[in-house]
Amino acid sequence: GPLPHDNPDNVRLAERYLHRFYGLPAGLRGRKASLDAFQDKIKEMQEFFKLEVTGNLDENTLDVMQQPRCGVPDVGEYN
Amino acid sequence: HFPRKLKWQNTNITFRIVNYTPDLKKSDVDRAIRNALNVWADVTPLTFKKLNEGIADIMISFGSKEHGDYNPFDGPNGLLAHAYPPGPGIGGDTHFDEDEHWTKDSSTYNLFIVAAHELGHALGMSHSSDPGALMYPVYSYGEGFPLAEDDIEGIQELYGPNPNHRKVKPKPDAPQKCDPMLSFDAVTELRGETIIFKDRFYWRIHPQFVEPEQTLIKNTWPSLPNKVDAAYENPEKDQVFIFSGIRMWALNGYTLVDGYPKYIHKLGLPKSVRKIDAAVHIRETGKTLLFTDEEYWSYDEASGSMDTGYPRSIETDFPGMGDEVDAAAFHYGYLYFFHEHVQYEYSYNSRKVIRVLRANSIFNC
Repeated sequence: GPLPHDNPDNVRLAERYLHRFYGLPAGLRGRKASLDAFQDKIKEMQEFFKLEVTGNLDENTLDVMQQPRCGVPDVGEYN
Repeated sequence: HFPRKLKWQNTNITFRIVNYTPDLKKSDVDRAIRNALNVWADVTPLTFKKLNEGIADIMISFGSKEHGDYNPFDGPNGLLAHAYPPGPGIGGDTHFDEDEHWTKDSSTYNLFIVAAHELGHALGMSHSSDPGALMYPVYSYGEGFPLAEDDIEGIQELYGPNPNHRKVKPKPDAPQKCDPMLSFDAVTELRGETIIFKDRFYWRIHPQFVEPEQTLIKNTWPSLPNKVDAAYENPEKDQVFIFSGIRMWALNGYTLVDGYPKYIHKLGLPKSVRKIDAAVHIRETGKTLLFTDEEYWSYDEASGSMDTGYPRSIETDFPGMGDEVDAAAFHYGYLYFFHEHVQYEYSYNSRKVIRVLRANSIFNC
């Protein structure tokens, strides 16, 4: 089957999640720098949840992103 | 903790419930919030006074979508609640998503558990990466006193311990997979995955996952007990049987099978057996071995009865691996016995121990 990161819904979900909880800057899609930022934030999230740190939007990572949770960001300054 | 270790400067903190969810009776909401505050009061010198009007340190409210703080909720599921760290104005305020269904039991979202977590933020606690801690950011239902050691260490770092030394029993930290002294409660296969139970948690090893996944038992199966003694898979029935004390449950995939729990004595064990230490199904013979203390029993899955001539001595029939077993598994003609932090690889055909490994070598530690 298709890899999870190929699914645009999954990418949107991940962007929303990383934007909200890991301070991913909005509106940077499509450039190399933004891909790096996206992967760095995924790595940060994977490290926090003790997942395998790959920077890729794998099934385990998506699974955690879909779980019900608290709205307070996991890292960074609280605004 | 939040950056700069934000905390309340006095120990007498006020709170006010600004509005109520229609999902619960007003008195149930009051009780859930009061109990959630008491969780933190038990382990600190903090006291909480309820105000019915005016501005309190912690203003508690239910709202949906954009609810006045430019930090909107998202409808059912997803975000459940949020809270602000100690400070003036919005600091300490705690908001619950009204689009969730709030309960006082394990169905949907338990208000007491979410409130205890959020009020932790309102007191200065940030998120924990320990999946057994109350301050772990992902919701899970649990019973009993909700704080783990990690939560207590955190809050006492800010406010110190409770001078009245009220007795509380914290939940231990989540077991670490590479702890050299790690032992297991139970091991089973589940449709090609390996499930390892330890304390309130289980690890899931999937052939396509590089890292094992650790989850609270209650998170997946709220009605299972917090401690599993033994487990085995019968692949012909496509069922996994889980034992705790004198009760057993059956899973089909991850779903609990109706009609359980049943008493283990239904299998034909005598009433004197109060607990099964380990269980393993041997596909080739259709037998399930059940280990209790220094003995084991053989259960015939086809006839649904215990084989005669049992119990037999573990030490006699499985030479080289001591007389007690914590967990057992069977792969490709080898039995894997776990006892304390050691794993014995036992050849079922040649009837001897082939290798002795650390229990957690299963995690590639």
